[in-house]
Amino acid sequence: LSTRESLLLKSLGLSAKPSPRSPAPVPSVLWRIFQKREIPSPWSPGREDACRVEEFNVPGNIIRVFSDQGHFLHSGGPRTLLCLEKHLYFNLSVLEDGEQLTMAQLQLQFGHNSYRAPGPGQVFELRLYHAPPPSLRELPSPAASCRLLLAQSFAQLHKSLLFNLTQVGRDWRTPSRNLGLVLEISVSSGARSSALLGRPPGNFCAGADSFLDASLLVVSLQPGQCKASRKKR
Amino acid sequence: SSYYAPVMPSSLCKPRRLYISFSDVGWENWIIAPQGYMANYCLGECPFPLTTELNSTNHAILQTMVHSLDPEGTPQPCCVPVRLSPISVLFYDNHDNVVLRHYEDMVVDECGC
Repeated sequence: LSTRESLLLKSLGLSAKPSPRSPAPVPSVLWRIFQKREIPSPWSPGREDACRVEEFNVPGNIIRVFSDQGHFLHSGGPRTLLCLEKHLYFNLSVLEDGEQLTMAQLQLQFGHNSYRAPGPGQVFELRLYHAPPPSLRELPSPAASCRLLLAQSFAQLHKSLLFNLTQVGRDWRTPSRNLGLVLEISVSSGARSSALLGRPPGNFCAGADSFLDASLLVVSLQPGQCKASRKKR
Repeated sequence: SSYYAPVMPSSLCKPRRLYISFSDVGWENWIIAPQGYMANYCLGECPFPLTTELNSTNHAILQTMVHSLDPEGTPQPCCVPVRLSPISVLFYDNHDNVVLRHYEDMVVDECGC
C-alpha cells in the first residue's frame, strides 16, 4: 500500500505524505478561489481555461502561499526612527522541475484596524532590499550593504500591502540566489521633522509595531498537467 | 452466425457513483478541502451490437463483432472513462505551505466502450 500511495502522491506532485507540524491558517484569498471553483456562478458555469488563475489574470494551475522564515533584525525602540528591520525568506525550492512561475506577490499584514486619517506620526516609509550575502551580514547596519528593491510610503490605516515580486521570485528558484529580502520600516521624513522639533521619537513608531506577518503568494504552471482547451466547432 | 446474449440495461457500461473520502485513505490531516468528492467509476458490459449511447469507438464496434463470433478467443471491449473533469484541492505540502492545486481527470463524467 505504501508503494502505491507513494506513486499516487508523486502523481499529485508530492515527494511524501505531508504531515503538517505547525500549519498556518488558510489565507482568505485561497479560500475564495477554492469556493469559487467549487460552486461556479450561473454566469461562468464552465471551466473554460482551468490552467489560468482568473483572479490574478495569469496562467497557472498551482497557487502556493509561502510563510516567511526570516527573523527580526531590529524592532523599534524609543530612541530610533527605524521602527522595524526584518529578514524575509521564502523557500521556493519546493517548486518542481518544469514548473513555470508566473506570479509572485508579497503581502505584508498589519494588525491595526484604524479608519482614522493618518496623522503626521502615522505615515511610514517602507523599503525592501535584496539581502546581503552572509559574509556582509555581520556589519553594524546590514541594510547599508543591501541593494534597494523598492521604496514607498504608507499610512497606518493600511491593513496589508501587496508587492509584485514575480521577477525576484523567478531568481529565487535557484537556491544559491535566494538570500531573501530585508524589510525596513521607518518613520517618514515629515515625522522626522516633527521629531526634530522635540517630540519624543518613540511615539512615532506606534502603528508600525503592529506588523503581523509576511507571506508570498506564488502562482505557477505545470504544463504537463494542463490539457489544452478544445474549442467547440 | 454469431453468439448473442441479451444484456440487461442496468448492466451496460455506464458511470457508477463512488464517493472518495480523504479520511478513508488517511489523508485528512493534510488535505484541507474538499474532505471528499464524488469521483465515480465505470462499470458494465459493452455487448454486441454496440449502441450509440455506449460512446463506442470504431475499434470497439469491430471488437464486439469479433467477440460475438469467437467469444473464447477475443474479449469484449472494456468499459472505460471517456470524459473526466478536474477538481481543485486545498492542502498543506511537505513544508507546511498552503497550496491550492488544480488536478485534471479526477471525476468520471461519462463512460464508453
